[in-house]
Amino acid sequence: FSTFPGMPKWRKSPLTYRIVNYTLDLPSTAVDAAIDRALKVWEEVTPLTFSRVYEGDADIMITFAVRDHGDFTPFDGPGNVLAHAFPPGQGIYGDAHFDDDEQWTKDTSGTNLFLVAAHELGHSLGLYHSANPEALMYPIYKSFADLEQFHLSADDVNGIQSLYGPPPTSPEDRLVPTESVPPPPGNPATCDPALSFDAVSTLRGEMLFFKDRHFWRKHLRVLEPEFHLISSFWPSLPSDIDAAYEVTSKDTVFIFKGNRFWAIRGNEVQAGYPRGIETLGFPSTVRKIDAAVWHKDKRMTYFFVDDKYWRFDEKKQSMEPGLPKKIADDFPGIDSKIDAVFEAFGFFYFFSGSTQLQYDPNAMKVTHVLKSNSWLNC
Amino acid sequence: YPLDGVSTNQDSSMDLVQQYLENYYNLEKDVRQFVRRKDSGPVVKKIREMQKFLGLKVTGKLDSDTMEMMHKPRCGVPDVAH
Repeated sequence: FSTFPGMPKWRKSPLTYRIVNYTLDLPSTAVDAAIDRALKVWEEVTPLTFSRVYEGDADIMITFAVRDHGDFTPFDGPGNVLAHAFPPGQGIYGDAHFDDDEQWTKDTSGTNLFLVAAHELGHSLGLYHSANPEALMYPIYKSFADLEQFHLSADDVNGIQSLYGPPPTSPEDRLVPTESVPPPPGNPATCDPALSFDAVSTLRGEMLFFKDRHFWRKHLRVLEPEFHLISSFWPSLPSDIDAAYEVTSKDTVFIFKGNRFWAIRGNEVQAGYPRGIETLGFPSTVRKIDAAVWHKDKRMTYFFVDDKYWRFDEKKQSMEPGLPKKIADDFPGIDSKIDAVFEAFGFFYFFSGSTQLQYDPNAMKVTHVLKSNSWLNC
Repeated sequence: YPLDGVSTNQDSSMDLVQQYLENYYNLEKDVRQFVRRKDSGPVVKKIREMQKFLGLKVTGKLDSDTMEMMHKPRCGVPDVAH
């Protein structure tokens, strides 16, 4: 067996779980039963217990989705990838996603939901894949001749008990003190509550948080962010940048500092850069950009400067007429100076000093106030 | 019309191999231009790693067992950590 890097695990019980939506392949009662039985598989060999919630957030959110479903790891249609899950932690961590292009069944005529759910919940609890073909945590799906006879392998039990220990001998001991996940050791500046950022952007499914000469690199699958010198990846880029945004359809991140900007694709700074920001259509009075973000649905880039914003049509390669406009008018609740902004899971995340505002561009309202470094597993 | 049907089949299976090793065994994306030569160093190393992990005979070659395993339904979490 193996565990995720850094051995993330839950430090509280009961854990909450929520079945967010259902596949049409099975009656919802059958889905409930499969998930319940899959959780019991782990409950029986650990001190952990699970309680179901029906709305709002839960430690383990269970969803059925197809293709691209917002976590930068799209499903691939029928066959091949059946499901995936994230290790213990906040937000998307702990969640399990099932590919609804599969034919989910109660028996083994199709893909058995209980078997796959038990495997994915092993990930949600902190187990990685096992090289033991007999283990439930072996990555390749294997049906069972007689599902009633299913039981965990010794490898699975050793694995999960290396994280949580055995079940209590008496039921009373089941309840363990509730604690949040302690911050792992890391760069102290990472978890400084006063931390602010120069710029934030996505890059091929990862998140980059720029500060002075460095940036934090965060991959959704890895709990612990990496910390690098900007120059170690892009030697010709300046430090202390002003803004950054990714146009995913072009696989390009644009970096701004003062009245110049660069285009990078992976590790490569594109030829012909830096260019002047006036080439984008800014008036000469604009000397620098505070923040920028590409709206993938509208295919527009929003530039934020002081209390105003511009909108740039990436297709036409020109600024939208009728702008600039006041940020507060069109982004209610966003009324302080913006340091950085990026888009993820359909939200804009605006950074101002050590505060981060989760903004729903469709509902046009702030939906959550967070610390700026909430992504860095503090 | 594809000029060489066989190569097309071969192309698509090479794409599958590339994708599989990238997704689950950390094959660096920038070895893309080598994948057409199955015997390139990094790719052979990753094929061996995959064969060892999944309990196959470790040959470093894309034998039928290995190709069959790559087509089996599975979990989308990688087998080796990033």
